[in-house]
Amino acid sequence: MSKVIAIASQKGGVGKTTTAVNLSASFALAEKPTLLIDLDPQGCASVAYGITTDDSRRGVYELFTQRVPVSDISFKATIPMLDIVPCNIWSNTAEEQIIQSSKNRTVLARALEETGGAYDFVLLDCPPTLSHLTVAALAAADSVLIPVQGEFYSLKAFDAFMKLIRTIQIGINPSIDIEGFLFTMYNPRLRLSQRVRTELEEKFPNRVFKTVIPRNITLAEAPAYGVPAILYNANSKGAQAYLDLAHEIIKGERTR
Amino acid sequence: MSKVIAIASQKGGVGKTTTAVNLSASFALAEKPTLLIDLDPQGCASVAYGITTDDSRRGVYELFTQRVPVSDISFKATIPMLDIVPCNIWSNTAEEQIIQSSKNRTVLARALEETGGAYDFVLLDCPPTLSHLTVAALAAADSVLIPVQGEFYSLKAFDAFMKLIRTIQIGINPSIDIEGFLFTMYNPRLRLSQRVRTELEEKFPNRVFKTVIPRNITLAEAPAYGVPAILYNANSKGAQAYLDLAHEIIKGERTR
Ligand SMILES: Nc1ncnc2c1ncn2[C@@H]1O[C@H](COP(=O)(O)OP(=O)(O)OP(=O)(O)O)[C@@H](O)[C@H]1O
Ligand SMILES: Nc1ncnc2c1ncn2[C@@H]1O[C@H](COP(=O)(O)OP(=O)(O)OP(=O)(O)O)[C@@H](O)[C@H]1O
Ligand SMILES: [Mg+2]
Ligand SMILES: [Mg+2]
Repeated sequence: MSKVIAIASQKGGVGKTTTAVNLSASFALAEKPTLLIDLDPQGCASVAYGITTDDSRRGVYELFTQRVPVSDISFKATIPMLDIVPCNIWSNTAEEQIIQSSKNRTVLARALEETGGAYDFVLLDCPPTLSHLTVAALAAADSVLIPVQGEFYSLKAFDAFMKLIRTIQIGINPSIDIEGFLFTMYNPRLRLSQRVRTELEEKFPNRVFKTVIPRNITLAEAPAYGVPAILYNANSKGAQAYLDLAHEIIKGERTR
Repeated sequence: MSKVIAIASQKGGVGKTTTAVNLSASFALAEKPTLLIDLDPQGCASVAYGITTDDSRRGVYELFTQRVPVSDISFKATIPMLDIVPCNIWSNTAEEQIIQSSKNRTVLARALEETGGAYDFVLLDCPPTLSHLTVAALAAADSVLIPVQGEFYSLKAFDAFMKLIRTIQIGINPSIDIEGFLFTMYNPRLRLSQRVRTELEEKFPNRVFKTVIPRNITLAEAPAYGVPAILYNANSKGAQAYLDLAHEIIKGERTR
């Protein structure tokens, strides 16, 4: 059975998409068959793998509104063992239709079950809201990976987000667990970043990844070339950090 | 009459709240009576002025659901001539209720008209989505200020956002104009940032602010102390840049 990990936070710009794109590439390079689903109407994860908004490919829209199986809408990425379901919700009306169907919490969960054991990992990139698409992802996920920027607003966003996770655990998906908190764009010289990290390790012992993602220009530049950082500059600190993260998750080191 | 400026972008983490907080402070210091309304359920702008989520103050929730006038829910900030309407949408049910009432596009616009000429500037901090709260803000605004991080995903987000602005202009608010594109967290040494800036100046001549906001630690640290950057470290490049921006808008230099 696949492990389904939602990558979510309602705080914007904390590195959800950068994590989804580079972690999926790292799992595939570690020869773990992986599926990446882009649930963010901005479509950044799709764009990071070279898909443009005028691309008429089917994707998340058909998954939710027509229950088309994942195998019919996914396509092979540039890296072997990695498939992608792009986000093709390009208008408000399409989003309204998705919202209506995603209210049926089980649509995404059922579509992923139908893939059987085809994938070791399924990653869900979420939009920066607590809206229906994020709730649908949390309903279908085994665990949630929460990127954290070591800054004040990101720390403040926690309480609301953890409340949502508890609501999901009680009502919709009792087995969802926290995969971990991942520090992104981390600058160890900032007092604030160290403070946020210490607070988090105290509040959620054993739930903060050992791997920390540094601020690194390769991670910001690679999407412009439609490839993950590992294919743009394999020796960069950013690409290496996501490989480390993939190994940390595969070995299940941090928690359990 | 007040000038109502929505600060919006569906791309997360580009500096919408940092701009709303520091520009509102800069207008007030320039002795222009200003109102800041926090329309983002994350409540970062409220937090940046020292309001916490357990604060039982009335705010945006009462404005939308009970049509309470702005004068009854706003409070005086630490800076003279600056009033704030906090965001007090702390749960999904509250947000659903707001969405139902914000479908009535004119609620916010009417509430702002009732303030008469009390303010020279009204700033609306928007969430990172194209949802009802953002649409309600664009329906009520005279213009929209769009923060841009000089990075690839931010550039990609434009097309969808400009489509939304055109839809608003045709159907809901024909007079809304672009106040300008503001470069935030700008690092002139990055090739990517320069490329994004040149592309934008070509695509939207006369709509890119001369003022550029540099990446500056004071802007990230000040919210932790519940004050805008100008009160935390007046000499910082970040605080000065927002003062320059306020003067650029007051003088109407860039466009017209
Ligand atoms: N470790 C890093 N080093 C440098 N830049 C980074 C890093 N991680 C992310 N970025 C850049 O920061 C910006 C925000 O990251 P990203 O878009 O991945 O965040 P997000 O949480 O997915 O945003 P949204 O809330 O809009 O979905 C992007 O321009 C990205 O390229
Ligand atoms: N010029 C700057 N220099 C340094 N840090 C900045 C700057 N502008 C914003 N930041 C920091 O970057 C992060 C994102 O900024 P901010 O929260 O204002 O963006 P936003 O667009 O309002 O995000 P959201 O999409 O979640 O509403 C915050 O932690 C903020 O403190
Ligand atoms: Mg994203
Ligand atoms: Mg914000």
